[in-house]
Amino acid sequence: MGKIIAVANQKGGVGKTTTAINLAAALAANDLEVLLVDSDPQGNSTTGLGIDKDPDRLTTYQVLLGSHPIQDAVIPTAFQGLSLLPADQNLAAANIELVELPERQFKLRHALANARSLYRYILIDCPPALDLLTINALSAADSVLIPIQCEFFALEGISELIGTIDRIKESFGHPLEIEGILLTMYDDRTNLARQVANDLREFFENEIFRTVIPRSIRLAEAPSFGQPILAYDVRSRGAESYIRLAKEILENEQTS
Amino acid sequence: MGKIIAVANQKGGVGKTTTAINLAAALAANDLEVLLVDSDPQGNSTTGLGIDKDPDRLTTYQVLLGSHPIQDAVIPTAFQGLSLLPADQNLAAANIELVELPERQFKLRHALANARSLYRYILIDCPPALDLLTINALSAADSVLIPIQCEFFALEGISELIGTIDRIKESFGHPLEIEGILLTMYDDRTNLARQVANDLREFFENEIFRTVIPRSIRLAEAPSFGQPILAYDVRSRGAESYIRLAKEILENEQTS
Ligand SMILES: Nc1ncnc2c1ncn2[C@@H]1O[C@H](COP(=O)(O)OP(=O)(O)OP(=O)(O)O)[C@@H](O)[C@H]1O
Ligand SMILES: Nc1ncnc2c1ncn2[C@@H]1O[C@H](COP(=O)(O)OP(=O)(O)OP(=O)(O)O)[C@@H](O)[C@H]1O
Ligand SMILES: [Mg+2]
Ligand SMILES: [Mg+2]
Repeated sequence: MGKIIAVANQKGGVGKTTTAINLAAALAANDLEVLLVDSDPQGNSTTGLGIDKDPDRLTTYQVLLGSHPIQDAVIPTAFQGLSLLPADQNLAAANIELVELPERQFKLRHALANARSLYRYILIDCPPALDLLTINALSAADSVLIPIQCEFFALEGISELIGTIDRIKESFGHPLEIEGILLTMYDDRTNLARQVANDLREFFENEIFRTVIPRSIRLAEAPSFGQPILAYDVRSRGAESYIRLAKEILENEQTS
Repeated sequence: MGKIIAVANQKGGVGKTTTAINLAAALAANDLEVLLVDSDPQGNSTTGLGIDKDPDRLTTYQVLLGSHPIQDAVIPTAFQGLSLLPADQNLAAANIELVELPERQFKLRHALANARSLYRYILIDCPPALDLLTINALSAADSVLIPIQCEFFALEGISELIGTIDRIKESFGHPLEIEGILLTMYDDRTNLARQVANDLREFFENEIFRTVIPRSIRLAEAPSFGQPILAYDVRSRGAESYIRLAKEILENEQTS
């Protein structure tokens, strides 16, 4: 049975999409079948993997509102073992259209139920908001991976996110674990990054991944070629760090 | 009559809040009365100016839903000439509660009508989404300032944002101008930044501000002290660039 991990943080620009794409590819590189669900209307996971937006293509929007089963919408990528459920701007309408529906927070969970047995991992890239799309992803997931930049505003949002996760656990009776907190774009030359990292390690202790993702321009270049970092520049520090993260997640699973 | 400028881009982490806070302070430093409206449930403009979140304080949420006039909720900041309409996580509920209301997109416009004559500039810090909060800000504004990072995903979202602005103009009959496109966190040592900047200048020509905001750690440090960059480190490159931006906006107004 596949494990479903939501990649979420309502703070914008913290590396959710970069982590979703590159962790999915690094897990697939371990000879595993992986599905990446793009649940952000910006569709950055879709274009970051070189898939053009096409108004005639089925996306997460149709799957969420139940008009098509997930198998009809999932497409292969150029990367071995990695499949994608694409997204485009139409997905933004789901935040309004889901409001009226019964069990609006479980739509993605139900849609993914059929896909769980086909993939070893399913990753969900979330938008920068605690909206119905993110609530759907958290309700569908077994665990949540929280990318965070070591900066002041990023610290602010963490308590809101943890609060939302706790509310999901209580109100939906859903056992959502924290897969881990991932420090991204880490630049150890600045005091700010070191200070924020210390604060986070004290507060969250062993929930923080040992793997830290460094700030590396190659990671920002890769999506403009439609490739995960493993295909774009496998010897870069960015690629090494996501390969290590995948190993850490696989090891954590063995021991839990 | 005060000019209302929305600071918007649905791409996360591009410098909306940093621009809203520091441009507001730089305009106020020209002996002008400026109001900063925090319209993001993250409340980063609020904490970035050193205002603690307080559940008993009135915020943008109450003003939007019409339970209190804006004058009751606006508070002074430690910075001369700069006032703030604060926000907190409660504002997230407005995206759902506004859906049912008539003229849901004009709530902020109506709320600001009384305040326009009291301030020379009103800036609105938007969340990273094309949601009802951002639609409200665009419908209330005379112009929109679009911060953008010179990176691949940031380019992706621009056409969606321009599409939304055009739709606002057509469907609400509202003459919304582009105040300008602002390049932020610019690092001229990378090819990616130079390439993206070239693409943007070709595409948008004179809609791009001459002022470019450099990547500068002092800008990321300032909010952890609750201060705009002008108070935290006025001699930094970050402060200089926002002072220049304020001058450029004031000059553009003279000549238009
Ligand atoms: N480790 C890194 N080093 C350098 N650049 C990075 C790194 N991780 C991400 N980036 C770049 O930073 C920007 C923000 O990252 P990304 O888009 O992945 O964040 P996000 O959280 O998904 O944003 P959003 O909130 O808009 O969904 C992108 O331009 C990306 O290419
Ligand atoms: N010019 C700059 N140089 C260095 N760091 C910057 C600069 N501008 C902003 N930052 C930092 O980058 C991060 C993102 O900026 P900011 O929070 O202002 O973006 P935003 O668009 O408001 O994000 P969101 O989409 O979450 O609202 C913050 O930690 C901020 O301190
Ligand atoms: Mg993203
Ligand atoms: Mg912001």
